[in-house]
Amino acid sequence: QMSREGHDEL
Amino acid sequence: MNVFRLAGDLTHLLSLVVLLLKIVATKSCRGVSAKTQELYAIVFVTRYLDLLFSFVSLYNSVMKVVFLGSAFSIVYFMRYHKVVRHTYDRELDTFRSSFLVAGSMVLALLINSKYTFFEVLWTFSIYLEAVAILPQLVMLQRTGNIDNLTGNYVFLLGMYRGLYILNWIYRYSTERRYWQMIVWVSGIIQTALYADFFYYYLKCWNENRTLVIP
Repeated sequence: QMSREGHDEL
Repeated sequence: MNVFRLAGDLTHLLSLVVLLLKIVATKSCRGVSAKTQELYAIVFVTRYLDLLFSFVSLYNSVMKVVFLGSAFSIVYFMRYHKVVRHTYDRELDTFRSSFLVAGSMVLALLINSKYTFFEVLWTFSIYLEAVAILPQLVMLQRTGNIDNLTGNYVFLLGMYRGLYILNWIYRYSTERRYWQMIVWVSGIIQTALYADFFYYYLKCWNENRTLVIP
């Protein structure tokens, strides 16, 4: 599960 | 960055340009929900707190600042501008948006990937964005004849969400370990909320008449 840190979308 | 993601972001940007154009050029915000715009301002503030302490790319940072700036400009025009604020249809914009904020906060506290302050706020912004369009969709139903710019604004927002789904499918099939279930489920719900609007938008466009949502 990707959290805020791994999230590169807007 | 793939073509769907870029097209999605540019469509999102274009939707905000269309909305600001309508407000500035016609000096009117008729048919626009201030509640939806305020929810978007909350979404951007809680999601883009990471501007202060993490850097992804210049593209990401610039877009975040532009989205924040446009959201606050729109809220400013609708609530405080000496001419525009009188064109706001307060009595048509009655959706209880505080329930959406409270519900998203409770859900973010229950379902998140890490129980920290910034992570929960980020998750809250994902949930809130999914439902933030609801006051606007309800208001469109009550407005009757919807002007072109307002209709196009909502259409572009829906397009942006659809393009993000294509971006996820593309990334899932090309990247290793790309998995973001919270974002996907929220995004699919968010896009589904536009289905009704899209149906009537395309129907009216096809019949070449003014958009009305029954």
